[in-house]
Amino acid sequence: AEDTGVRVELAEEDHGRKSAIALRLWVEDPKKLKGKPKDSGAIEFTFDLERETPEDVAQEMIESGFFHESDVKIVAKSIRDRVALIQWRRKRIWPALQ
Amino acid sequence: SSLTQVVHSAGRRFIVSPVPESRLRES
Repeated sequence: AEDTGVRVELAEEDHGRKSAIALRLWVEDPKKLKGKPKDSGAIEFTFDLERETPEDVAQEMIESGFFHESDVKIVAKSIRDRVALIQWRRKRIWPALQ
Repeated sequence: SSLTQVVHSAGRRFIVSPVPESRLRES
């Protein structure tokens, strides 16, 4: 995945069964962002792989004051890349569950 | 370490914790 300066990782072990997974997001390189992020650390949240979109979560993070609105796309892309990797891994490891 | 919780009006909960030093990139 492209280095967006925003890191997203699983915050729990993925067993491929739950559609809602815990993710953790933090800024690795603030220089890649257009606005100044709130200096708050790692943000943990639950993401539903079946019902939600990365754009929804990114928008809620902007509205909650974690990021400037000009960075909504980069935050969404960071989440989208991680979600795609999780879904790819699920299909590969647990194809029968998907 | 301290945890902060932010709840968005749509109901999503964001839990904020310090990033461990080992996870920060060297610049």
